[in-house]
Amino acid sequence: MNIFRLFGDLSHLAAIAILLLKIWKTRSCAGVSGKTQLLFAVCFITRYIDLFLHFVSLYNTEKVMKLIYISASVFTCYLIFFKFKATYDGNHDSMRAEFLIVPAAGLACLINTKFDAIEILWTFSIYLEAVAILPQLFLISKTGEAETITSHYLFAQGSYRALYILNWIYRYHYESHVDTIAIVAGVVQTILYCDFFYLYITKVVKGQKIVLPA
Amino acid sequence: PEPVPDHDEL
Repeated sequence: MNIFRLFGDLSHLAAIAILLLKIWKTRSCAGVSGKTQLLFAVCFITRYIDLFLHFVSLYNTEKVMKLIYISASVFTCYLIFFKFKATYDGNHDSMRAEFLIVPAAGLACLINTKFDAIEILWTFSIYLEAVAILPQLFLISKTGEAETITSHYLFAQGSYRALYILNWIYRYHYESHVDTIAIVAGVVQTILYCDFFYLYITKVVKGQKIVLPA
Repeated sequence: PEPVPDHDEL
């Protein structure tokens, strides 16, 4: 474990917590893409499938973190699609999730480290996570704005994988550890946030709201 | 058989 990975995981936890708090406190999921949250839930379940296969006692933080990610993301989907369904902005959350899931699944079968069920599920979850934020970014571009709290969520969510890139550089240098698939997907994922990062740093940090030219 | 990579990250 290194400082980049630690802060990356903390940033990821913060993102999940910020979104849950936003929905719970405002009792509304306006401006939140339910599809992105569904895709994240699928990512966690397919990536941490080992938790269900051979349940080992919760002796280490990694198992606890995996369970937190899975339960928090499923609970977030429950809030969006059931509890606060009336506030879900389905009209603007219109990016076809199939256009992300099918290519990720196909690519996972073609490009993977080992043609093994668990490994392909892991690879699928890595590819899917790289593009899972697209419906959320698409929704913001459609509505032309993002609530400040949603911007903080996106900043934390984007920073998590950006910090993981620093973690991979660190591990390559000191542990000569390389996980090419995760690195390439992680770089693509972070690049997708670039224009949001620009808007966040130039606007939200100065207390302005993100309003896109509609 | 070659070892399946241990993806030790979350």
